[in-house]
Amino acid sequence: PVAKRAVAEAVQHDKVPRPVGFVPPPPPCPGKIRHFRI
Amino acid sequence: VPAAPPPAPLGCDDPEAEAAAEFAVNYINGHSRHGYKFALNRIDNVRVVSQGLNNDIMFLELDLLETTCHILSPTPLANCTVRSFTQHAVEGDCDVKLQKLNGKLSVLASKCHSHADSSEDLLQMCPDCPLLASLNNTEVLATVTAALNDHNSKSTEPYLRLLEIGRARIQYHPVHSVFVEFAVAATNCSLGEAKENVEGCQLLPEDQSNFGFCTASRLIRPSEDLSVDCQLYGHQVPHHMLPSLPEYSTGQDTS
Repeated sequence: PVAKRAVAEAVQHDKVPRPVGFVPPPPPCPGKIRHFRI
Repeated sequence: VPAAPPPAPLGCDDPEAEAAAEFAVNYINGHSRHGYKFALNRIDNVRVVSQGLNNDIMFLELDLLETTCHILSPTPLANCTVRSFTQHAVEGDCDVKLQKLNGKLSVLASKCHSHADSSEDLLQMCPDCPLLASLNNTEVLATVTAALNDHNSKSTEPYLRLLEIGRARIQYHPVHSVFVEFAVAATNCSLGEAKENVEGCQLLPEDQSNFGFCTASRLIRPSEDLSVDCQLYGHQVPHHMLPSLPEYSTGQDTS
């Protein structure tokens, strides 16, 4: 368990901080569903 | 000729892709002779291949949904209602190839297939909902015949002939009912003339043609009952959209 926590923390520290209000761009395709999906 | 720069990748929700999809859907509906108008549900994919300056080929993959407007209906697509999930929706999958030359779109090729939503999915959400039935089902045919006879026998308008059955649904529980929709055309006969020689009844000349649409429901069990509603469009249909008689839609293809 100790080793797992250490790895998790290291990954957290490596993350690039996102600017406040950042919204990731939607995937280019497929597009939005206008009605419903069947 | 210098090579044109590669076009910027186009997203499915980009205005240019949406404009092309709208153009493609109008083309598909405008070239269909049977069934219902389809509305855009989603752009699945878009690919642009440059052919030179201001000359692109666009490949679109579209998801469409069936509306309640028959293809002969004069109602603009924007005013047509997409069929709800509980009406057993029908989806159309279309591949369209377009050219955009100097900003002007044209369709080079299109191929569509349609399929109904799965009955299992519908029954899971709505156990009592009627399910789509085959258009040549004997109960469906009997209901259409009864409905058209009922309308013609009560109407003072010209005798109506069946153009095609658009869709049919049958419900078995808690009551046994049949729901049908069919397109009709007015003829030059009165009811009396039709009774004498129905084969002699011809469609009215094109400039006077009246096309219409009927919905009917027939209760079979626990008791028999029939209700019919026919509305004539009362407009001129472009020649390329005139169906040939007698011809019945036996599938759900939009192509």
